[in-house]
Formats: sequence, structure tokens, C-alpha cells
Amino acid sequence: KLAVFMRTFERVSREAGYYFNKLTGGEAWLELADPERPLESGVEMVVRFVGKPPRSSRGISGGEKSVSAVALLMGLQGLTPADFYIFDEVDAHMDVAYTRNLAALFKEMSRKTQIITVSLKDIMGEHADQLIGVYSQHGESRIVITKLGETIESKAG
Amino acid sequence: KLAVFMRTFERVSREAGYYFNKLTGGEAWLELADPERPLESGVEMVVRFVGKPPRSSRGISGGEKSVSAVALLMGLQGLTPADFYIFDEVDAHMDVAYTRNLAALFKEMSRKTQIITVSLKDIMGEHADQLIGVYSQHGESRIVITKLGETIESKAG
Amino acid sequence: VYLKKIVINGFKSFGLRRNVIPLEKGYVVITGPNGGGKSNVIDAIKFALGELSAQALRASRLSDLVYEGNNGQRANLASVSVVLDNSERALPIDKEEVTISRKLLPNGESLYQINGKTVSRSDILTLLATCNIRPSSVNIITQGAVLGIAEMSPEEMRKLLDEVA
Amino acid sequence: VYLKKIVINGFKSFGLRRNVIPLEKGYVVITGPNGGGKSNVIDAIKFALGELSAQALRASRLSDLVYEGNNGQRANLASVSVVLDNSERALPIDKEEVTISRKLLPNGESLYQINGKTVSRSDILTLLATCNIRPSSVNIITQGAVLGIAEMSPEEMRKLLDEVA
Ligand SMILES: Nc1ncnc2c1ncn2[C@@H]1O[C@H](COP(=O)(O)OP(=O)(O)OP(=O)(O)O)[C@@H](O)[C@H]1O
Ligand SMILES: Nc1ncnc2c1ncn2[C@@H]1O[C@H](COP(=O)(O)OP(=O)(O)OP(=O)(O)O)[C@@H](O)[C@H]1O
Ligand SMILES: [Mg+2]
Ligand SMILES: [Mg+2]
Repeated sequence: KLAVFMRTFERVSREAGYYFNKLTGGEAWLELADPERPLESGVEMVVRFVGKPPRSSRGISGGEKSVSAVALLMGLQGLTPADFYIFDEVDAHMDVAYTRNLAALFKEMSRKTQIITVSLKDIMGEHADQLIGVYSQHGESRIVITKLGETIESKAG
Repeated sequence: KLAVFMRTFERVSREAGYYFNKLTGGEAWLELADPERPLESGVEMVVRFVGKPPRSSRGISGGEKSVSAVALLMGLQGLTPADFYIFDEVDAHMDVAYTRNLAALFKEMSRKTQIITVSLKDIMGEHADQLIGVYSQHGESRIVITKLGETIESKAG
Repeated sequence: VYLKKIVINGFKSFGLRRNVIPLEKGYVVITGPNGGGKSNVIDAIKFALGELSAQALRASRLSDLVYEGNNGQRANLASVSVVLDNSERALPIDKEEVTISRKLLPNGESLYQINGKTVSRSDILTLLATCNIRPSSVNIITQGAVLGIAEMSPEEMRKLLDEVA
Repeated sequence: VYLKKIVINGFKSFGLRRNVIPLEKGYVVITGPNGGGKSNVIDAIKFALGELSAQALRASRLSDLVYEGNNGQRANLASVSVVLDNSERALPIDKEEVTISRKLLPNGESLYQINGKTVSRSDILTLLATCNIRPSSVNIITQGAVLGIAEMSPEEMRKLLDEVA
């Protein structure tokens, strides 16, 4: 039981750190809040942004929280690999630099896993395999689909 | 007591509607959840976006909630006019159209009230009287101030 | 088992016509103006995968999920189908594609189908669990939820870790 | 009574130097990269206006408000001054400007001053209330709070209305 948990803990810690580094250039890892009692202890994510001291993911800025959360979610993926991810405007509080890194990470991961993301920023769609426009007309939603250059109006069946 | 409340209610309803219209072109108003018992009743904000049926502000989209909230806050201003407003990335979930309307509204209001807003979007700063850049260097925050064209490095006193 | 197609009709802001959304396997970006219906597409996917909570679909009651247009126009029922790619037979069904459908009937009941055959909700959940797919799992992040993930308390983060272990 | 200047030193990400931020009367936009310190400027204003709750300043404990840099560098105390324009004498003090200052001392106590004279916290709150200024009032919207305002329950919205009536 303890061995299973510690193996999970180490693995997620390493993977979250890998993705955090890809997104920010910094380091991240998991810590046990109470290392004496590993079976009951809470878990904290510690992040070290470039040029800054390490801090808990709870005490950082809005954009910093967004990149840390994405890194953690990706880190969890190692254990329970999903065939698709759906993100709804996770880039809302990110600046241009982090948004660009996020788009690059999503593109890279999309070779193995389907990544569907909602975004209002052009940067996120620059290297998309498919762009889906959703808009409202006469009180109902309509869809326009663009695939690498061609535009297809959603066929109303 | 009832008269005071109803006067407040009508006034905020009208003012919120005015600002909502400025931001979206639609209509908004306040409704009593239980009109039989005005002294205890809850209050709902109802919004009607252009081309859509009226809905409660709780059942709309993220960006629609953001513009509705700003309209309500401005509507409350009529009663307790503040000399300054501070908004921290209220435009995070807004698209380009609503962000542009927001920036125009802030600019207009800034003739009578000081408006200080944090934003990551260039549109918000286009007509600012002052642009303050805050960035991190060697683990601490630094400030750069631009006023209508000149740049002044924050004097470290 | 990636998402190949979503068909929405009468669900939230999607009106009476059949809205067909084909999805690519790689990197898909959904964009558009505020209030267009982007998050409703994600709610539609969760709905089809068996999500029971109206709040998790950003509605007060399940009946709020049925399309309501201008001039009091209303759909009879809310219907969403999700077509999953099964070329690698990861789902224990011998077909290239598997279609999961859910219809919210006027009486408030939900009708679930796999490839057109009526099944129970637990049949759907059991089938999807073989591929780690659940209506509210870590791989679907709704709008605004990302800040809350970084703000989790140590106890909550521990629970999340135990869930995936 | 608009904000004319903020001076921050040793508060959150603002280090040991005196950081002076002059503010214009009209439309001011604060921008910069993630983690730069924009929201900390707003926390600094709330702190100087008398905010007591560490959570409302996005800290676990008040002691977390003191600057902590690289290599264990720490400020001795966290200090913020806010200079308010008083040219119209809206505040009952006969001066062109009124400076409100607060220092968080190493022993956890706060030292409050008006124009350099030590006063109590309630003196500050009473003075500011004459102009409708409170540390957590409707005119200061923190990051992420805007969605919650539109999602208020009818009871919460009623409470807000009663507060301003
Ligand atoms: N049952 C329903 N019938 C009709 N419209 C509905 C229904 N339920 C919700 N809506 C509407 O659907 C619209 C779109 O909502 P959605 O949250 O999907 O927008 P969005 O594209 O994600 O926008 P944003 O960019 O602001 O997040 C809203 O205007 C909402 O009022
Ligand atoms: N006591 C402290 N000492 C040093 N740094 C601190 C302290 N408290 C918080 N910080 C740091 O301050 C930094 C800036 O935070 P802030 O929330 O102001 O950023 P921001 O500019 O608003 O960014 P965003 O655009 O992401 O919202 C964070 O990286 C945080 O870790
Ligand atoms: Mg949305
Ligand atoms: Mg911020």
C-alpha cells in the first residue's frame, strides 16, 4: 500500500516537473506535507520559477497558477493515460510567452493524444490541425470548420 | 424602509441596464425573486444579449458573465460614488469585441472617476493616460512608467 | 479512442437542426465570440458520457439543458451523440467506431444508446471505464477551473493522487 | 480623493528598495508578464487601507506578506504608503494630500500612520469611510472575482443591494 502510493507520488512528481520545465523553464516537484506519516499526509506542489525562490503552488500569481495546474494535470497523465484532453480557456490568465509555450506543448503532445482546447487567442490556433469556429446566429449556435486552410460550413443534417 | 429599498432597487436596475447596453448593445435589469415579499426577497439580474432571449446572469457564458458583472458594479456606483475603481484582469474571459467596448467605457468614465485596471491585452492600454509595466528581475518586482509617450524608469528612492 | 465526431441537437444553445462537428485526431482549437457556444460543446460531450449533475453542465436543473430560442421556441428533447474511434479495438466492441448517445426526454428521463441500441447508463460507464473515460475526469478541464487546481489544499491533492494510483 | 502615489517596500514581491508608483488621475493601465507583481500592487493598496485578512491579500498568514527574495534574503518589515489627492478637501484634513501608511512589524503588529502621525486602525477606517473608501469595497475587484459576481445567488445580491442602500 505504501509502496504503491510512493511509486505514484514519485512518478507524478517527476512528470509534473518535466511539463512545468517545458512550459516555464523552471522546476516543480511534489512534497509530502507531513513526511512522518506518508500514508495520511497531504501533498503540496512546489514550484520554482526562473529567477525566483521555490514557493507552494497556492501562493503564486494567476498566470503562474495556470501553468502549474496544466503541468500537474499532464503529470497525472503518465499514470492514467487518456486518449483525449479537453481544455476550456486554460490560457485566459497567461501572458503571451506562457501562451506560446502552452500552444507548443499541446502541439507536441497531440502526436500521441488528441488535444481539444477552447481559446480566444490567435496564438493558440496558429499550429492547430483543425480550427472550429462557434458563433451565435438568431439565438442558436452555428459551427464553421477550417482544416489546414480549407473552410467547410457545418452541414446542417 | 420599503420605500428606501425600492428606490435603491430601481436605481441600480436602471444604471446597470445603461452600462450593460454600453458594453453589449443589449438590455439588463434587476428582478425580485419573490415580488410578494419585497422586504425579504432575493434579487436576480436578468440580461438580454442582442439576438438572444432574456436569461439570469447565472446561466450565461464566461465572457457574458464578465460584462454583466462590470455593468452591475458600475450600476452600484450611482448610489455610492467612488473616486477610484481598481479592476484586476476583468477582461480575461472577454473576446476582442467586448474588450474593446470595455476599454472605451473605462476611458469615458475616467473623465469623472480614476480607473486603474490590470490587463494583459494591448487593446486595454491603447487609450490609457498612463501605462505602468510591472516585471520581475532577480526575484523582485520592478516598475516602468509610461505617460502618453514618455518612459520614466521608476526611481528607486 | 479519440473523439471523431459530435452531433448536437436541441442541447443548450444548439437549436433544432442537426449540428455535426467532425474532429481531427491531433490538435483541435475551438474559438469564437463570447456566448457563441464553445463551452456548450464541452458540456455536450460530458452529457453524452453520462454526466448526471446539472451544475457540472452549468445548468440549475436538467430541464435547462433543452434548447430555448427566441420567441419561446423550445426543442422537444436534448440529444447528443459522440462518435469514438475504435480502430485499435481499445473498447471491447468489434467495430471501427463506437457511437455513444444520450437523449433527455420531455419527462426528464435520459435515454442512453451504444451504436443505436438502448442500454443503461451503467452500461455506458462500464464500457468507457475500460479506456479511462469518465464524464468528470482529469482530462476535461472546464472554464475557470484551472486556478482552483493550483489552489488545492494538501488534503485535496492527496485525494487526487490516491484516485489515480 | 483619487490615488496619487503608492510607495511599496518589503511588501510581497517588492524588495528592499523604495518602489515609487506615481498615478495619473484618469485611465491607468497596469500590465506586464505573469508573476511580475501587478496583483501585488493591488494587494499593497488594500493592505494600506487596513485589510486585516491575509487570505484577502492572497497569503496564508500575515507574515507571508514580508518580502522573501532569492538566497533567503528577507525584508525586516513590509511597508506601504498610499498618497490620496485631497485638493477638494473631501477628507476632513486641511491638506492638499493625505498619506496613509501601514507597516507590518517583525512582531506581527501593524503600525498605521496618517501624514506621518501614528494612529489606530479605526482612525484610518473612520477617515476613509467619509469618502466611501473601505479595504474590501465594491470598487476593488481582485483577479478572478468577476465571474463570481455574476454567479451570486439571489440572497447574496440582495445583501449587496442592502449594503449600498
Ligand atoms: N437551454 C439553452 N437554450 C438556449 N441557450 C442556452 C441554453 N443554455 C445556455 N444557453 C446559452 O448558450 C450561450 C453560450 O454559452 P457558452 O458558455 O457555450 O459560450 P462560450 O462560447 O463558451 O462563450 P465564452 O467565450 O464567453 O466562454 C449563452 O449565451 C447561454 O445563455
Ligand atoms: N512575500 C513574498 N516575497 C516574494 N515574492 C512573493 C511574496 N508573495 C508573493 N510573491 C510572488 O509575487 C509574484 C507576483 O505575484 P502577482 O500575483 O502580483 O503577479 P501578477 O503580475 O499579478 O501576475 P499574473 O499576470 O499571473 O496575474 C509571484 O511570483 C509570487 O510568488
Ligand atoms: Mg466558454
Ligand atoms: Mg495578477
